[in-house]
Amino acid sequence: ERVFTGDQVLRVNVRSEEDLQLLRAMETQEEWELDFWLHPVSTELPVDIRVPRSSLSSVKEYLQAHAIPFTVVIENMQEVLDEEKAEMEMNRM
Amino acid sequence: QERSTRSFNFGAYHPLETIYSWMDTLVAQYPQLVTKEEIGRSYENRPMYVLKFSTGGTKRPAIWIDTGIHAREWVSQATGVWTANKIASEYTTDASLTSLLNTMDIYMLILTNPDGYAYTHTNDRMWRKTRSRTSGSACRGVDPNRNWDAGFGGPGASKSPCSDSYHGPSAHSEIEVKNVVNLIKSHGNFKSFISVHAYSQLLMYPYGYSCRAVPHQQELDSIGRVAVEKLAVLYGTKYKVGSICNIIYQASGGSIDWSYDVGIKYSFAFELRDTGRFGFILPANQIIPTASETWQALKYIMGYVRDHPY
Repeated sequence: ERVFTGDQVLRVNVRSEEDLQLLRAMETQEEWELDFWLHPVSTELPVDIRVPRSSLSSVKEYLQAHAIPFTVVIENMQEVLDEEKAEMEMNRM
Repeated sequence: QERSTRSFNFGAYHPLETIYSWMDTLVAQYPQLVTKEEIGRSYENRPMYVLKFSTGGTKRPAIWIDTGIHAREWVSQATGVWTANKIASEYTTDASLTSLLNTMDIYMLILTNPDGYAYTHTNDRMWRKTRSRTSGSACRGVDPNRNWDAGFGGPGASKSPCSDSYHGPSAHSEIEVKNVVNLIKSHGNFKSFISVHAYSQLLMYPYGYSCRAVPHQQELDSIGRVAVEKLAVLYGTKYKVGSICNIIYQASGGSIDWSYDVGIKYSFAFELRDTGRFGFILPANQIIPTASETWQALKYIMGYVRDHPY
């Protein structure tokens, strides 16, 4: 079973076309294995990205280097999934 | 096994087998209204069941609702279960729904991507696609909402089998998509096609494969705007309304583009909650609020379809 320990979900509030271009460039970085929950499409919509633990520092450095502000909406995905799983097991009982 | 729909926990996420078993319970409880029909099998040979809500007649004008074409969007399948129960239990008590079902049928496909859904429970909670194999690639799965014969292979779909938005080798290559296409075509009298996704709170109409306006853009837009007003009454949840291309991004091969292009005018896609705080792991305590508010919008759209035959 795939685990997501240390994976985070980052939210970027896009401010400009330049931000959009930089975020789109991230989509092509295959080695980061990013999972875009909300893609960079307009300045009106935020961008949500699930970032594997192994890519976290690179991704955060990239965003900081380009002064793109972001927040962490899920600190550790596996914790949230463990809670979900525990709840499902309780329900089943 | 669940013995009654009253003992079923609609506020919880359930595995595929539990939902399939619950369908039998629903049919047993409302035999005059609900039937379960197998429309085909998935790539991994799981049955695909639609729930048909009908008070009689043959090939009456009908409304299609599918949930969970993207496996990990769990609140959409859970909303489908709640909604099916709502339709069955409120027939004869809800005047609008009753008048609808006296003239039209509703078809619901709750597990539109059964292999993917099972996979999210056993192997990878974040899986989105089908589980089909692609020759020459180690990566599995096709995005079933890029696989319809509507601008297939165009912008907003990937040709890489490893991508989450891989369009597949050809239009309708995915048996899960083909099964739906066959049913809709052989029936021939669907008037509305509604696909339910999650998240980000959007109500969309065609097109996704093109950014040009569809001929019924104004009508679809105004239906959508009223529907999201109704939805917001319960909890104030804010939705955006627009064409797929204009409010999310250009995406080819989508189901509602196909349905619209085959003549089903009232084609819509929902993106249910949430706001991004939980994404695809929306806590189970939000299932019923999500389903309840969505029901307000669905009822409005379905009532509109009933009152505007074409």
